[in-house]
Amino acid sequence: DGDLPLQRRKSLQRFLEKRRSRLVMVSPYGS
Amino acid sequence: PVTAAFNQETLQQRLQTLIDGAQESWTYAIFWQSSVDDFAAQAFLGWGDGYYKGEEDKAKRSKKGSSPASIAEQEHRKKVLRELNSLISGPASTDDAVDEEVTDTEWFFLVSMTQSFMTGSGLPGQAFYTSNPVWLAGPERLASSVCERARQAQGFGLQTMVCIPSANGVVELGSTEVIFQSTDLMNKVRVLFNFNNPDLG
Repeated sequence: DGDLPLQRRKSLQRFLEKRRSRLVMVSPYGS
Repeated sequence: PVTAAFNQETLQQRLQTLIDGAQESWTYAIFWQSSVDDFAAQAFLGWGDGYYKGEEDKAKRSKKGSSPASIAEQEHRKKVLRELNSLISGPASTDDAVDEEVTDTEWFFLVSMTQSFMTGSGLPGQAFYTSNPVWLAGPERLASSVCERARQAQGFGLQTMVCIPSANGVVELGSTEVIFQSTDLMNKVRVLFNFNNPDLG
């Protein structure tokens, strides 16, 4: 509902960023 | 980094230090933070912070018997991830990574963010209530646990789950490997997460 507590929001943001960078490293098309 | 006072900002560093520096291969670490629900006048453990490291080798994981999620389940996970991504980055944001497979352990970690435990209930709640660590190593131990969280973890391919209590909460670690009890790890948790201990000031 868009009302995400701050700490969870931060954790989620970190998780999504790390996942993105991990997938870029794995994908041959990532760079 | 050892400080006497609890510091939300350093939780992430502490969780990373704990599992990046470990000899064992931990998949994730979560700090369940102790709080009091004023309305219910009851103590509970809620999400403090978490660090998802991931699995060493996806191919190796699939050999261990963790069945891949169905197509419908994958679509559901991707949809949720897309929604969460637009919540964080705005509705116009595009991120190709959200369309990639969401692994079982990634999903388990994400779902954990929505959970909380009354003191004494669930694996983290029990560890906090008794002040004793809980160490479940091996899929059979997880599957036969009375705690739903442990059984759920096993269903998502985790083979070890550990809850170590500290002054302000509980450190939970999970792995897709079978990892037996380590005094070294428990000592590390005591040093890194024993906030408000005057001896550490």
